[in-house]
Amino acid sequence: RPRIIAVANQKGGVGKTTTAINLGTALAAAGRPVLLLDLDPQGNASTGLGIPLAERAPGSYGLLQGAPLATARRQTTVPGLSAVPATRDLAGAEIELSQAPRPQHCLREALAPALADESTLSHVLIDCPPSLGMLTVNALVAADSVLVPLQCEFLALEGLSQVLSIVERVRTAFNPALHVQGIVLTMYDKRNNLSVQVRDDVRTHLGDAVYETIIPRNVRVSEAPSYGVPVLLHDFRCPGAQAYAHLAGELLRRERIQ
Amino acid sequence: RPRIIAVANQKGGVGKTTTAINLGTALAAAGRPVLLLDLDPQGNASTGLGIPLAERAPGSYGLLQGAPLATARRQTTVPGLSAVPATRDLAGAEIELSQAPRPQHCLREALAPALADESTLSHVLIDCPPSLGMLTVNALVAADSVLVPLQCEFLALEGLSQVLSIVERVRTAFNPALHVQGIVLTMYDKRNNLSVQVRDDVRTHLGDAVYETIIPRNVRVSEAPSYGVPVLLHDFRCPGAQAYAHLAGELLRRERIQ
Ligand SMILES: Nc1ncnc2c1ncn2[C@@H]1O[C@H](COP(=O)(O)OP(=O)(O)OP(=O)(O)O)[C@@H](O)[C@H]1O
Ligand SMILES: Nc1ncnc2c1ncn2[C@@H]1O[C@H](COP(=O)(O)OP(=O)(O)OP(=O)(O)O)[C@@H](O)[C@H]1O
Ligand SMILES: [Mg+2]
Ligand SMILES: [Mg+2]
Repeated sequence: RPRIIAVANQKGGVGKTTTAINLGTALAAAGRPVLLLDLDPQGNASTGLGIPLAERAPGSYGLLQGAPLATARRQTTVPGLSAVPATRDLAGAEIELSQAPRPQHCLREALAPALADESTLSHVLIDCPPSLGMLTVNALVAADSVLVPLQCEFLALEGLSQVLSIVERVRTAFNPALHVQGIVLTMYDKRNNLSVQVRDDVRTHLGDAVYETIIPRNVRVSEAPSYGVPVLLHDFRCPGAQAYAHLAGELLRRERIQ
Repeated sequence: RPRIIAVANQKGGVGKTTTAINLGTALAAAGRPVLLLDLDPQGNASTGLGIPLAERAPGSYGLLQGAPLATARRQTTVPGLSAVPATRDLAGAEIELSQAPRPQHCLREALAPALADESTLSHVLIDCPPSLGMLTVNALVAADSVLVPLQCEFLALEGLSQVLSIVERVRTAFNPALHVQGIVLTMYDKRNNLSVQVRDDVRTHLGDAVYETIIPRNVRVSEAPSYGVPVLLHDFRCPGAQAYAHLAGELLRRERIQ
């Protein structure tokens, strides 16, 4: 069975989608096939992987409604990386899910049968929306672990305790196996004092939970989605792409030890 | 009656909170008293205005539950700028509001009596969370207009049509007076091609709806919240603060013409 990792943080714009796309690509390049599940109605991961709008349905909304994984899954521009895209009707799922019999378990139950027969996939990455509502909770209940991208900014740091306390609540109430895979610092700028302070602060408080690999702020990273390809394909040698390649390596090392 | 402006965009991290705080401060400095309503459970606007956690309740959640505005309102570090802070229980409001008799109108109905007697306030600014759920819809139903901060990035541009189409739906279904106050470009970096492309793209498609004032990326802006003060108080001469002062002037000019 593949390992399921939710990429989550309710703070907006911290690099969730960018991390899901590029970590997924780097894992696939390292020979570990990945399925990327876009659970954000914005559909940014679907765009960043070059999936045309017309090909996105049924998508993750369909999956939640019972569509088989095989009909929702799409190939991407990256060998070894497939995706379940997001469509706009996913925005209505927050309220609809809350009326289901076991609202928090819908995604877990939709994925379980499909992944049981899955012998090739190594990882499933779930890109979450910027909120702690029913979509993110569903991702946390379905996941084995959660990866928290943290932008090196003061306001992002403030929100870290909120996402960690939701993870704790989901673990106690719905998913005892859920653990924090780690915290990944993103958009780091070594010339900027605030960035350095945030890095030091988080390392002091959370120690080993913070990944060694730091993702630098790098304009090539933000250009890549406009070409519908991950930065690893857009410009493999740039600092952002190299950092995501290292991140995949560190993730695999940490999984071996855990 | 004060003019009510919702600051909204479902894309995360585009500068909603930073714009609400600093536009509010600049309007207050120009002699126009402002009430800032923090409708985001993250509470970033409350932090950026230096309101201690212990003083935030009942907050906007209390207001939605019927607490009088006078008990929820707090003074801030800025003369002429008061705020209704956000508390974490606001996160539960999305689901609770959807069960109210007129779910979309709760905020409008909570504000109406309080603002009717209000003779000193010039503007109410509502800082919205990064979603198009019930909290943002409530803000759009309560508002006279909506200001959309737009980060100069490709993924942010992609989401613009989503927020504009929700505004259209709210206008037709619930609030015929609602109009787009304007689109404000944020975190603009003139050395970065992508920034310039996004600026040109948006101006071509939306013309006059795009404010002339552009907010540059400026590290002093992101430092200010860690001191609990707006950038206009943290470093008045920096490019970010000056841009927000110009933005307030442009807003007042546009309101006179409309
Ligand atoms: N390392 C980086 N260097 C430069 N830009 C980056 C980097 N990582 C992400 N970005 C850009 O920053 C913006 C925010 O990133 P992204 O959309 O991945 O964040 P998110 O957390 O998924 O946002 P949301 O909360 O809206 O889902 C995007 O425009 C992205 O291209
Ligand atoms: N002009 C700017 N220059 C530099 N940094 C900025 C600027 N505007 C905002 N920031 C920083 O960018 C980050 C995102 O801004 P902000 O939190 O205001 O966005 P938001 O849209 O309110 O986010 P959310 O979607 O989480 O509510 C913050 O850390 C903020 O300090
Ligand atoms: Mg995203
Ligand atoms: Mg905000």
